[in-house]
Amino acid sequence: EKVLIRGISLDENIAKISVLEVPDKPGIAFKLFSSLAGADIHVDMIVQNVTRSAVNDMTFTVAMDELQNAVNIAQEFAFEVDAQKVEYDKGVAKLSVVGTGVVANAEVASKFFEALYEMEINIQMISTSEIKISCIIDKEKGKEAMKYMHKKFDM
Amino acid sequence: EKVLIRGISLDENIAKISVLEVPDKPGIAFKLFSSLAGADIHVDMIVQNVTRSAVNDMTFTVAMDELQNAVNIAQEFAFEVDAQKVEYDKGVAKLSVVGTGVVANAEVASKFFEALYEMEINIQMISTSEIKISCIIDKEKGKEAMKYMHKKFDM
Ligand SMILES: C[C@@H](O)[C@H](N)C(=O)O
Ligand SMILES: C[C@@H](O)[C@H](N)C(=O)O
Repeated sequence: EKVLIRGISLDENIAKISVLEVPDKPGIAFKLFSSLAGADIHVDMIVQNVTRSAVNDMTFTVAMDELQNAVNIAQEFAFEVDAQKVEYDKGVAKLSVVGTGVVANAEVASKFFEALYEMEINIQMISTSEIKISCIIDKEKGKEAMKYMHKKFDM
Repeated sequence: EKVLIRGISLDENIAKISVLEVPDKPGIAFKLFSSLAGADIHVDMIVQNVTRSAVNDMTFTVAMDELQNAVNIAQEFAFEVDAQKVEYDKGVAKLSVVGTGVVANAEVASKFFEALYEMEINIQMISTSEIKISCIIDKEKGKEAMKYMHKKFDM
């Protein structure tokens, strides 16, 4: 698949919220996001990996100014479904590369992850679509990661 | 944010591979994806959630005909980084809704998850971008989920 990198972006105005150990059964994702919708919260990204047990973790990001409300909703939800706890972190940033073929062409994904490795930046979360790879990293390293990424991709 | 649903799609030609309990430190994502790139494997999606320990799970999907090669690479990688194991599953499908505001507007995400709940379909994985929500579900339920989703979104 043809690769065409359109841009590299950094979003520092986000915070992540994780609800840990929710029951991994139908209706749970609906319950959380309908509560967030009911509170008019805008969600930036949602990530959930597979689980090998009866529980799973759900993580989503919101703009900084929505963190308090989102955490309240998440805590109410966690209580209602008997999840283990809610964790949140304002010290994160989302670094993304956008373009056609960025995931299909594993070379691009590899190069993106290589840059973070070279900067010794730990990748906390990964979420992709066909035209975008997004990594959640330490907020303090966001700007330097972005600069380095631009250099690495000759942009 | 204005919502404009462009489409609902089902991809049944995928398999998921998870490398469980990889060290959660810089360089790991790079190592896995450079190996996949080296074997010319096309990656469809990558998902990694946050971890609370020193290890994490990494999941990616590939087209069915690339599964064997991808599993071999994943197993080699797992051995090299001392991960716990590799798991894979051909019985999955990816159901997605594409459009502007599908994630920012939690109502849309909520509706999408609600449809799966109404069909009693468990959501195994969630990955999003600003214009797309993708869920990994049981392959056998893919077609009915797609039909129902079209009805729910009046498409
Ligand atoms: C964890 C959550 O995604 C659950 N599996 C659901 O279907 O709602
Ligand atoms: C798990 C993996 O993403 C690791 N944190 C890395 O940075 O490569």
